[in-house]
Amino acid sequence: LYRPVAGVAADLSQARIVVCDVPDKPGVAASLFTALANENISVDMIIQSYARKVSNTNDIAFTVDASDLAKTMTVLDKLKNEIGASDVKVDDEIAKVSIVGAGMIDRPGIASTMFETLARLGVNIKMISTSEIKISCLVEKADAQKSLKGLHTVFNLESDIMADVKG
Amino acid sequence: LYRPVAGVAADLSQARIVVCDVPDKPGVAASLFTALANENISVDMIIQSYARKVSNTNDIAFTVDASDLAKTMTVLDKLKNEIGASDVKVDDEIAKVSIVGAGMIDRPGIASTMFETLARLGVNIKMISTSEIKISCLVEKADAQKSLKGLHTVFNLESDIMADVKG
Ligand SMILES: C[C@@H](O)[C@H](N)C(=O)O
Ligand SMILES: C[C@@H](O)[C@H](N)C(=O)O
Repeated sequence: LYRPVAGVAADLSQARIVVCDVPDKPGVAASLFTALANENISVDMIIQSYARKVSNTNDIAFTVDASDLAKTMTVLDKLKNEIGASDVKVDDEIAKVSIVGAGMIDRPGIASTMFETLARLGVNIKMISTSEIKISCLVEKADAQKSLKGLHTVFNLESDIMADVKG
Repeated sequence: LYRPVAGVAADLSQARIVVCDVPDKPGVAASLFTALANENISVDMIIQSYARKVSNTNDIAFTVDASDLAKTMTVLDKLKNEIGASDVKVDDEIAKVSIVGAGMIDRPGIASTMFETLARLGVNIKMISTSEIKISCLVEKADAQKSLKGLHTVFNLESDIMADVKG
């Protein structure tokens, strides 16, 4: 039985940070992530969508392990004026819910099936990030369990749901 | 010689679309990607950052092969009022420049090195998306060649640069 989706996972150990309204010019992303790397902070996801044309600014979102949140905020407190950010927002009530499998991206219908499943459960999708082998949605922590269960069912996966939860 | 970054690639065959100001409630992402899947449109990247709190709206960005752009716009023309989008923006002058390697995400410094390299070359990073094995930046098509060259050098990769270009 060919399964385009091999597994589902939920990671509840991360916090999401957004650095808001930075100038959309070369060097800004570099300054931000160099400062974090200098403190040895490991970043999991980086999500940056397109810049706003009128203000020529953008937001840079990323996730870190919740245990690194305090250290991350210390770095950003010092850095935000330097890079021109208007604000730094934190959300530590997130869960990263992912479906994984080989060659998913070239199969229209897999992402939409994941999103439809979450929608049917009333789960709001806060952020989305994809790669060829993984589609990840950030949702409320409180929605993680039912999201996991729903995705296991729709993709015919009988694995131990609790084994796929991190954090 | 351990190389955390195994290769660099540039994909010039894609176009980026942004569906703007959609309501941040369950079902919106599902409607959008179901409509695309129904037309058999293959989506490569999906990037959705956090929603704007005041308006409770969000933007959903994604890329398709340039050859699917016309078909995609036909779908979106019909769909945009239905899902409440204010606008649909298209950018077909993008190149997706990626570094790939095993276990990059847990190594602080790799993303920042990529971003610093692009910054030093004066290349603006339009969008960012990451996974454990790949960090992708969308840049101007005109910046693809020098981005590729710069990244090959900084990550000590002597491969044939032209072999890593798609589209
Ligand atoms: C916003 C940020 O990514 C900027 N465009 C840069 O290149 O650094
Ligand atoms: C914006 C869109 O992703 C919405 N939050 C949804 O869940 O469908």
